[in-house]
Amino acid sequence: GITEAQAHVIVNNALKLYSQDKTGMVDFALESGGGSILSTRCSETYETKTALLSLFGVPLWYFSQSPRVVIQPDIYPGNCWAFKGSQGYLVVRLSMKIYPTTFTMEHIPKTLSPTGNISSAPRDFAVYGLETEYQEEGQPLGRFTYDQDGDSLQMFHTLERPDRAFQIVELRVLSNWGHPEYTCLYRFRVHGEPIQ
Amino acid sequence: GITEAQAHVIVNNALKLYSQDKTGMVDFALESGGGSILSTRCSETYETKTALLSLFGVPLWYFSQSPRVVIQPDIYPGNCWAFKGSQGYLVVRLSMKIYPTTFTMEHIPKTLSPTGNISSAPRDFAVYGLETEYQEEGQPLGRFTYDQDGDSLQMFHTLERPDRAFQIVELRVLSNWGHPEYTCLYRFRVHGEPIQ
Amino acid sequence: PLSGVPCCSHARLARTPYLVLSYVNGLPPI
Repeated sequence: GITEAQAHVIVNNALKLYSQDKTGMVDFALESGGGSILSTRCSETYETKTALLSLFGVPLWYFSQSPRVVIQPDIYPGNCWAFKGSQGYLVVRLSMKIYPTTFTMEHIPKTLSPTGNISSAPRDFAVYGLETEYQEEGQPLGRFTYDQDGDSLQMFHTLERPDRAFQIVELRVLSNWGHPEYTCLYRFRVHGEPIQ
Repeated sequence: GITEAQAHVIVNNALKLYSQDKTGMVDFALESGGGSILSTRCSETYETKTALLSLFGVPLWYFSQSPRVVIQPDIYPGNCWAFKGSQGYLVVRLSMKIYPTTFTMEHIPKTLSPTGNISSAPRDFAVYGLETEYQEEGQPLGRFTYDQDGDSLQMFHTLERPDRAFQIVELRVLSNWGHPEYTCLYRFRVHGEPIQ
Repeated sequence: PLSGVPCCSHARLARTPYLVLSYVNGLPPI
């Protein structure tokens, strides 16, 4: 058994971690912190032409989420970047040069999905460190699988600390959980050790 | 020792308070609730020309956070108003006339800072109640110190309830925690008792 | 393409109808 005071400490520590972007770790991909999207390589945004913005009754344009949302913290249902098919690329410039050691992938929980499933979630993905934005095959940092039956937020560690530091990483999504038309990325984070 | 039911109550109460803007207290400075930034007096926004926005490959303008973010709730890294140097001013019009009794100052936790420190955080600051926007020396409501080793969110109480109510307050930042070029304000809140 | 080799113009983002943000001068104030 624990005392009331111990319970308060446990709860407060849990909330403190939760308030620290849920991980307590710097996200070097976060856009407001200095990260940016450089390219989506061969992927194409999945344009659904469903969200129409109008002014004074005049239709203006169809809105779809840009890849920037993948490095922004809002992960409410729909605030994801959808690319056609199940293979996509995202080249991200980090806020600084680091030795990447951990990646976080987030998707909405099934409980919040209007369809009841998360078939549009990424499944197998790989991350590469690039020297330049245009480098075609970077240094593999790891290959991982986002588990649709796991937590909404999942963290993946590199097998070993890379021998080189990178400021550009490429996220390559290789498969999704079954959606035939698109894959949705809610948030991808990159954690690691800054160079001295 | 406590029972499981008691543990649930502790957790639920903590979550409830957390969901109430973490404090359970009205923030009369909050922009969406009616607060607004009147002036920054002598301070200058630290314009770094780092974030460039483009459309169809055409550079449009450089983006930097305005002082309004200080009365907005998003406190992700980078979503702060930066002023040059370590002395800055912010004149805030509250949503209503109140007897200010408590101020909240927030900064990002060190764990989320890409630099590993929060040298850009405010250190000593003072708050004044103003009768009008242009009043140069208002009624001192208190002088406080934000502790860089303390919690991310810190609350400061006036020594005594002011004898006058104010709808305009001035936040005067007097020093920071060491950053040579700028000071970043994430969120400043004003709590108190509305006049009858 | 399954090989993973980029096959298209690297300037794809420049042709998209949304604002692109790039950091050109170091870290923003944090």
